[in-house]
Amino acid sequence: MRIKRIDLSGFKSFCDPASLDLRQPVSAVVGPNGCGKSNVVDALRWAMGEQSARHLRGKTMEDVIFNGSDSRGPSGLAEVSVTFEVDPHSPVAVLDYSEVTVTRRLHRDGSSEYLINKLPVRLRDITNLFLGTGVGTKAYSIIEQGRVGLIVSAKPEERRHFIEEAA
Amino acid sequence: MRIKRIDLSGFKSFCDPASLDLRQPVSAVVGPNGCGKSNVVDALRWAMGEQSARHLRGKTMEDVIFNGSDSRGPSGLAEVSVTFEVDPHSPVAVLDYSEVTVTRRLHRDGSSEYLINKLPVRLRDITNLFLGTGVGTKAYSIIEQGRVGLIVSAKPEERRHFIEEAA
Amino acid sequence: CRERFVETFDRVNEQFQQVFPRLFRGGKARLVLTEAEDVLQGGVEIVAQPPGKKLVSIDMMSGGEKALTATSLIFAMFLVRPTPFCLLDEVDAPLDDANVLRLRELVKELSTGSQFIIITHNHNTMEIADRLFGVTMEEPGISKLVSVNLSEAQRVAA
Amino acid sequence: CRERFVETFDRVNEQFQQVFPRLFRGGKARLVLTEAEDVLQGGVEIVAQPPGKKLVSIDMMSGGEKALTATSLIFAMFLVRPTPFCLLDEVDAPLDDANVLRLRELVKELSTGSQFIIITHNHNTMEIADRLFGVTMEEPGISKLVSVNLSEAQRVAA
Ligand SMILES: Nc1ncnc2c1ncn2[C@@H]1O[C@H](COP(=O)(O)OP(=O)(O)OP(=O)(O)O)[C@@H](O)[C@H]1O
Ligand SMILES: Nc1ncnc2c1ncn2[C@@H]1O[C@H](COP(=O)(O)OP(=O)(O)OP(=O)(O)O)[C@@H](O)[C@H]1O
Ligand SMILES: [Mg+2]
Ligand SMILES: [Mg+2]
Repeated sequence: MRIKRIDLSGFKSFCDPASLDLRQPVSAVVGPNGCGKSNVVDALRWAMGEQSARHLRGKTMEDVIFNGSDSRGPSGLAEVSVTFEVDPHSPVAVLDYSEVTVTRRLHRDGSSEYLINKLPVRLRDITNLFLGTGVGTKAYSIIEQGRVGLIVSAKPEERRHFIEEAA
Repeated sequence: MRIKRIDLSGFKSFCDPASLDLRQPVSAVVGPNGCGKSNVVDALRWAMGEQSARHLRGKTMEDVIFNGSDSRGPSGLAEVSVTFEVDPHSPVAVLDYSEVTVTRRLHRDGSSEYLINKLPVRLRDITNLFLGTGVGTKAYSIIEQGRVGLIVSAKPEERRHFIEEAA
Repeated sequence: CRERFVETFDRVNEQFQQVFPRLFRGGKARLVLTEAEDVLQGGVEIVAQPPGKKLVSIDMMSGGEKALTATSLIFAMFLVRPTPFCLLDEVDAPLDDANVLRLRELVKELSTGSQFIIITHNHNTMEIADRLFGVTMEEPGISKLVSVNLSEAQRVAA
Repeated sequence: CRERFVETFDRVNEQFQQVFPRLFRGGKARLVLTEAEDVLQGGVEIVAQPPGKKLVSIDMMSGGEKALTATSLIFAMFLVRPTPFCLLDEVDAPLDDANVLRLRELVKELSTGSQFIIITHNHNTMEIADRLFGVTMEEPGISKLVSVNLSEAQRVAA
């Protein structure tokens, strides 16, 4: 399940809708400090079901909604959609489609929505979708900023967990 | 007490005697990964009295002695000397001199020596020398690799300790 | 479950022993299971030896050596069980230019099987990208995405 | 002791409020003492606002913004109570080129009062050095120190 596209709106510093077309083998994201690069990583992990606000560098989950700037007021909704390419290794549930779009929304009032191909689902459906593809939000396929050295300096048991992800 | 010179021998990867002349306002130390740049920082902190092997990235204090390479056997002695310029703010004990050299040695058998201007002293004399000059091994004057962000992500009490260093 | 873990461990170890000397241009490294009644309770140690150096504990390695060793392990896992995509957020920050060049060669090679998304400030790393995205904040506090070419990226990211 | 701490805190806070906007080219920041019976039991919070952004908690800042905020605080302490020397080991690693240029300007300025020793891989940072030392391992595993000029340094360090 390669990523074809990521669409963000109202998520962290992405107040206006923005879209990343990722169909090529190697994509690079560049820009000055604080411009929003790592926020894209957070957006991907959030859409895939990440439940810990702290792991998204916030105190509460509401911190992912754009909270305003000098020129704009806060947003009322954060929405991220990630479109994946379906391939023969994809989960059975989506083999009939050529692509699958996972969407997550969070409203200021705290209510959240999950959708697969625009159909409302539960969080469990989203995490089930990614189980087994090795692409879960904890696996070795997403190395966050500053955490590359952690694998080496972690305790031996933690390294075992890391290897178990690949089992 | 600016640093005039650092002399290392048998300390970590510095098997042969090496010397850094630091009399200019800004000195830069450069080189590929793993070549020994941060070892110079460890040498300075060690000579100034650092007692924690872990804080010098080792398991025991013996880890600071050169432990061999493909072409050389291990050393029997680690020695670091740091020569400081004496100025009016220097501790009273050294005001008669124009410079003061602090030396620390560790032998493979575990015995260690401390010297000030080639005269044997105790560790307490070395730590007393640096008290109050703000140059202790814990102060904000040495920022180790990877630790710059720690001040910001530390707990509020730890930040207080940090400010107390300057009091 | 236990067999699966041991089988995966062996395969990751095999790949790690190949990737490490590739990234370090020599040396050797391997994974070791710690003593435990049951492997699923034990841990995994990393034993690594950069070229020309004695075997050292991981803690004595330099910042760049640790990052490179960790990357070798990540790629070894990737080779055993590729995931469809891999996202690396500034893993090249502690590396010198020679190591950045070796890292980008390996990424280029692995990208034939999986998709790579790399966040970087390093001009050398950018050069392997098939497509570059610039994130800007022309309006302070508001992120915008623009498609950029290499020379624009090297200016924007700088 | 309490008076001394509060007096030092106030002076560091004053300097911090000057250095932060200098390094960030705008914005504002300050230190706040947490509520406590006795200031010597309490803590210190950092409140920072990069230019154009809303006030955010330190945790929400980016990797580069955190490093720059921390450096501002270190330099503020430096200005209140200068130490004879300051040693910085790769503090520029997470910074983009624009921030590296601002950092090196400030170091250059502070170096009239104190001695600076900087370890770096960044070619821009090297340019402010009065003297450059290359550490090499021509003989694998053995460190040697050589004096280098800028163009050699940029090659060696790369
Ligand atoms: N909910 C939010 N609303 C508005 N802005 C936010 C929100 N959450 C985070 N931000 C802003 O996003 C910025 C951090 O972005 P990010 O971590 O993506 O930067 P970056 O491009 O990765 O930078 P670096 O190169 O330093 O790592 C912070 O300045 C923060 O203020
Ligand atoms: N006692 C010792 N004997 C021999 N070599 C040692 C000893 N202690 C540490 N080393 C070696 O020193 C090297 C680390 O050096 P150091 O941390 O100074 O590198 P560095 O130049 O700072 O690199 P980087 O740019 O990656 O931070 C390690 O490879 C380690 O093997
Ligand atoms: Mg980032
Ligand atoms: Mg180092």
